[in-house]
Amino acid sequence: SHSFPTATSETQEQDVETVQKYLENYYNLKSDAKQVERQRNSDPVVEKLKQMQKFFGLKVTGKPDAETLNVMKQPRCGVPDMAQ
Amino acid sequence: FVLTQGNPQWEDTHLTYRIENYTPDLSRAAVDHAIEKAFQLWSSISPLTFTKVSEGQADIMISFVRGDHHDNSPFDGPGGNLAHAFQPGPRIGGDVHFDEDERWTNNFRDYNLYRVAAHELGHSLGLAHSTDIGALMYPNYIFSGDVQLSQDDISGIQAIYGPSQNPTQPTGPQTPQVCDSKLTFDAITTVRGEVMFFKDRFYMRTNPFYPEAELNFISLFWPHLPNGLQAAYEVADRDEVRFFKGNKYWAVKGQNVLYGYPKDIYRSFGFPRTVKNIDAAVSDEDTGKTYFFVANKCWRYDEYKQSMDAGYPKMIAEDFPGIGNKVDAVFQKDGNKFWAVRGIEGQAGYLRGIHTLGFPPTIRETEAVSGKEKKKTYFFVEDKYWRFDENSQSMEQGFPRIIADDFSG
Repeated sequence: SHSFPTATSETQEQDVETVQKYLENYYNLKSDAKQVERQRNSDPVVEKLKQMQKFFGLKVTGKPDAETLNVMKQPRCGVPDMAQ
Repeated sequence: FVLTQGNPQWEDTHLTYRIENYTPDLSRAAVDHAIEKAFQLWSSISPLTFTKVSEGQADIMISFVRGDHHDNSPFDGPGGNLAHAFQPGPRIGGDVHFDEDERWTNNFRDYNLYRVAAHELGHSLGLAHSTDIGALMYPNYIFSGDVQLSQDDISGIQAIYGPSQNPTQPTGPQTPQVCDSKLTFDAITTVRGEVMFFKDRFYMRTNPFYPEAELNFISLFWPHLPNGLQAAYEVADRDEVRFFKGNKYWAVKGQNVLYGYPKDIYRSFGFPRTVKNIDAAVSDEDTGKTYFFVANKCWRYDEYKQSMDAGYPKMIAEDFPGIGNKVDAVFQKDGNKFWAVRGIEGQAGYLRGIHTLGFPPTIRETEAVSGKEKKKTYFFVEDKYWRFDENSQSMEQGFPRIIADDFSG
């Protein structure tokens, strides 16, 4: 069938790294090592992810789905979206 | 728009700027020009003025740096973080840094310096990131060919510094709101099983995988199409969509604009020179007939014979009685149905049904699916709808009816 390609990608380790870095840079996520360990089930990351998804008008799931990762990988301004 | 936390702003509205160093990607003159244009965007809609100085400390210092450049915000190499700027204030306040690991251009190629500078200067003047995708202060890099402040940007900067000195207040484009009941459309077409709505620089689309409508720039898919399209239709068996603006049209296959376009509508379709533009177009997959709506007339073009059918143009009312004398957009979905959308700015509520796109539950599917003998075509105009019987080529008795009565919810 013909259809537009929609961005799909499985969440992989580097995606986890992408999410962590993005939320630290632009959404005030505190970046200490323990945080990384807990991020699979951690609240701060989920909350920050929801903030980011709401900001970009994405489905607010708190999960790093393909659409969210797609936005995170787009070139952008370095100023944070959420005030420090 | 969002103001930077704490509302920092420049006390003096007559500011200076200095370009400390230059990227080797562009000539000095091109860098000067891009930065000057970026400042002009903001000065044209506010009381702010900007004067370029070539030495000493200026209010806004501009530089190209890479990696860690000792301001606690290291750049990250190619891509990702392109530039940043500091809020109004002394010393580093207001300064703009561009990542020298990017390639800076003055055209479509990544990354357009003028476009990024316009955004960063918003920060230098006290704006934070906006969630409005049509605003320059939206955080992600989007270059749709032209750089213009949206109404969101203008409202933001005027909230800080007040209106511009111009006797007539300049305004910027608004980003369409998907659920705005006053929304009118430039064009609508099916595209490989989806339906895309076009308005100004944007497209909107829904499809079963994303419950919310998606709104983004037309240039995301077709960077070389103009903004402000006027009509569009799909020739499904050629896997081709044609977009119209003025007396020109473009043919695309997927995301590729076909070679040799734009072409003019006179030689390709046989329109007379008196036709300056197309309001709406739709092609019937079954018959290969394409209907063009121009003001109060409609033309029928045979895609197989590649010529206009005799007897056209006709008044719209002849082929589609009751539809009125102007159509904004029209598209075909699910076989023998045409949906015609007509809107006048300020008419509230008439489009209520259109953005459900899933058919309203009360349409009797068997009618729509049962094939030729039961052909019914539903036309929605403002808050009423008509049902047109294809076999008898006439409007059915008892119409128009009120949409809300029959399509409740």
